[in-house]
Amino acid sequence: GPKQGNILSFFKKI
Amino acid sequence: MLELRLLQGGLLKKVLEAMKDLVNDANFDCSPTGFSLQAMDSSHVALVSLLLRSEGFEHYRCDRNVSMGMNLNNMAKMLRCAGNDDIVTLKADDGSDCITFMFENPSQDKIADFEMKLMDIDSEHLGIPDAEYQSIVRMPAAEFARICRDLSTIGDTVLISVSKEGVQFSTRGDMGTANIVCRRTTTVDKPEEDVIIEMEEPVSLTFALRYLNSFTKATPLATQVTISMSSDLPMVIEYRIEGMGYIRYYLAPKIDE
Repeated sequence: GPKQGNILSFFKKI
Repeated sequence: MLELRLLQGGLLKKVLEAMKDLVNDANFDCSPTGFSLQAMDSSHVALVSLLLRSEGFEHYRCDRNVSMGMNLNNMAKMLRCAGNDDIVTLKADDGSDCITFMFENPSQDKIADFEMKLMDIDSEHLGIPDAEYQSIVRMPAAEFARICRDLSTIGDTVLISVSKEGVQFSTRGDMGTANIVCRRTTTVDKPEEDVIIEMEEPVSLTFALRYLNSFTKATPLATQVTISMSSDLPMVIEYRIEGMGYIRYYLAPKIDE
C-alpha cells in the first residue's frame, strides 16, 4: 500500500 | 509576569481535549500577539498549530515572550476541574517552574487554584509556508466528524477527492468498501450547514483515518471545518475559534511508492 508521508519532509525546522 | 484571564474557561477545556490525544508534551508560547502552540505528534505525521489571540482574553498580560513546556494530559486533567462556565486565569511568575490555573465560578463565590509543574521541552519550530491550496472545502464540523468515524469502522485510510460538484470520501477494508459524497450546497439561509467548495484544481489524496479521528476532537470548538488540500502539501484541517483564533491540524498524505 501507499507509504505514510512525514511532516518534516514538507516543513523545515526554523 | 504572565496573567491571562479568559471569560469562557470552557473554551480552554475544549482546546486541551482537542490536542491531548495527538501530542503528549508541548511548549505553549506566550507573546503580546497571543497564546500559541505548535507541536508534532510523536511519529511526525501530524502537526497541530493553535493560536488564541490576546484580544480574545478579558485581561492579557505578558511582559516578555515566554515558552512554557507542559504535559497536555496533565493540563487537561487540571482544566477538567474547572466548570464549563468558569472564568479561567493562567498565571506564572518570571522564571517560575510552575503555572497556576485559577478557576472562578460565575457567581464568584468559589475560587480554585491549581498549580502545575512546567517541563523543559526541546521544541522544534517548523516554518509553515503560506500556500495557495488547490482545493478548499468548508463543511459542517459535525458532519466531517461523522464521516471520519463511520469510515474508520470499514478501513484505515480515506481517499479524499475534491471536484467542482462535491467532495468524496472513500475507504476499503477486509469487509468491503465505503463511499460518501457530500455535494456542494447552494442554500444561503443556513450557512452553518453549507458545503462550500473553492477549487482551482481537482485533488485526490489519501490519509490515515486514525489521525483525522483525532483531529475531530476539536469539533466542539466550531460549527464548520475547513479542509485545504494540494497535491504536494500536507492537508490542513482548520477549526476557527470565534473571536480568538484557530486550531489547525496538518497531516502528511500517504504517498504511492
